[in-house]
Amino acid sequence: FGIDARSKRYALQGTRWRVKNLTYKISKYPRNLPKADVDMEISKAFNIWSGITPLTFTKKKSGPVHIEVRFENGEHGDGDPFDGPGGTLAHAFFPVYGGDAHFDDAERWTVNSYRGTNLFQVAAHEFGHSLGLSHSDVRAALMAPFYRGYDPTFELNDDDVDAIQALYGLPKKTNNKPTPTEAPGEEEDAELCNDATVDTLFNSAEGVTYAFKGLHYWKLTEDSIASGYPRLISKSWPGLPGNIDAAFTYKNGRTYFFKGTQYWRYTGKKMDGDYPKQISEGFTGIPNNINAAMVWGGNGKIYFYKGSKFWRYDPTSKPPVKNSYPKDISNWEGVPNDLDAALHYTNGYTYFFKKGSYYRFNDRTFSVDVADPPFPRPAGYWWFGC
Amino acid sequence: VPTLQDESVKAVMYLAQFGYLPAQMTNPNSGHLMSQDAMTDAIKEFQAFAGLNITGNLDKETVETMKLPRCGVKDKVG
Repeated sequence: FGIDARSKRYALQGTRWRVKNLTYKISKYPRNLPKADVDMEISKAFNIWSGITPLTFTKKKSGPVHIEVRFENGEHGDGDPFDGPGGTLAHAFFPVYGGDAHFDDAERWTVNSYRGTNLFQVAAHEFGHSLGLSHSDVRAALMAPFYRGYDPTFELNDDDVDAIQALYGLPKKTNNKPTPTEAPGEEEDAELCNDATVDTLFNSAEGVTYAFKGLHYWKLTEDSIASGYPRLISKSWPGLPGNIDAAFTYKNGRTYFFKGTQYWRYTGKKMDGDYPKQISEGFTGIPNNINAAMVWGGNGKIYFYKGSKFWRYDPTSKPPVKNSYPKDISNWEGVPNDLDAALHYTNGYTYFFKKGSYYRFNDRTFSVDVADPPFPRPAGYWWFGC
Repeated sequence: VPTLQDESVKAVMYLAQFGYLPAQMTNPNSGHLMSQDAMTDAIKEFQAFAGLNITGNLDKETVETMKLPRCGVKDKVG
C-alpha cells in the first residue's frame, strides 16, 4: 500500500481456489433472522462474486463443501473469539486455510434495513476473503475493513472487481458454440466427473499436470481443468497407447509411461528412440502391471506401487532396487493399497489417488495429513472442477 | 517505561489484532516490551490504511476509527 491516494488499492492474500465450481453450506444459522432470509442474503452475497468471475457457488445441505458458513458467539473454536455487539462483526479464512466464514451472532443481522447490521454486505465482504482477497485501503471498496452501514444501492467498487478478476479472470463466455480447440466428437463421451477415477496423473518436465483416463487426457490448470479437454492421448503422445498404468517425469526431463509389461520414454511429447521396451529390461527389480509411480519429493527417488507393496528405484545405485524391497504400502501411514495414481505435485505435496478419492501425504510426518475436512477427499471437487 | 493509559492499552491490542503490531501484543499482560517508535509506526500505518491524517499519535479521530464495526480479518497478512 502507498500512503497517498494514488497508490491505494486492493491486496491479494496469495492463495485461491484451484477449482471454479465451489460449494457451500450454512451449518449454523443466526438466532434473530428467518432461515429463508439468511439463505437468500448469503446466496446474493456469493452471486456478487460469481457475476464477475467464472466461479459458481452451489449450496449444499450437508457433507464436504469448500466454504462453511456459521453464526457463532464469543469463543467458537478457531482461536479468534467474537466480541459481542459492535466491534468485530465477522471473519473468514483464506482458501489455503479452508475458506470458511464465521459471523458474530451477537450482532443484530438485518435485511434491506438501516437498522442493525446488513447481512448481505458483510457476507459479500467475508466471501471476498474466502476467495483470497485481503483488505483494501480504498475506503469505498467492499473489501475495506470497516462496515459502512446499509447501502440500498450497493455496488462493487472497481477496486473489488480488479482484485477478484486478478485471481480468477473474467466470466466464461456463455456462447454455446464449441471453442475452436474443442476436441472432436468421440471425446465428449470421455468423462472425468462421473466417478473421478483416473489411470494416472503426472507432471511434465515443464511442470504441467496431466490426468490420463482410458484413451483420453486432461490438462490441469491452477484452477481446474483447462478448456478444450479431453483430448486423445495418441494424438498428443504419438505411439503411446491408452489405459496407461502409471507415469512420472524424472529429473533428466524424460517422462516414462508404464503399461502391462512395457514402458515408453518421451522427451516432452516426442518418443525417444525405439520404444516400448520391457520393464524387466529398463527397470530391473520392478514388477509388471504396476498401479502407480512417482518421484518422491523427499529424496528424489522413484517409487512404484502395486497391490499392497511398493518398491524404491534409484537409478544411481547398484542394484537400483535394494533386496529389502518390496515393502508394505502401510509404511506410508494412511495410504491405501491398490492405488490408481501417485503424484508429487508442483506445490511440494505428495498425493495419492484411489477410486475417485485422494489423500494428501505429509512428507514431514510421513503420514497422510490430518486436515478439516479430513482425507480422503473427493478428487472430483478438489482437482477436476466437478 | 511509562505505564500505558487504558486508551493506549486498547489501541495496542487493536493494532496487534489487525496485524500492525506483533500478535503477542493482543494480550495486555504479555509483558512484551515495545519501543515508542514501534508504536508510532504502527499508528501511522493504521492511519494510512484507514485514510486518516498520518500523525503517529492516538488522536481523537484515530481512536474513534478504532471503535467502528469492522471485519475481524487482519489488515496486514504475512
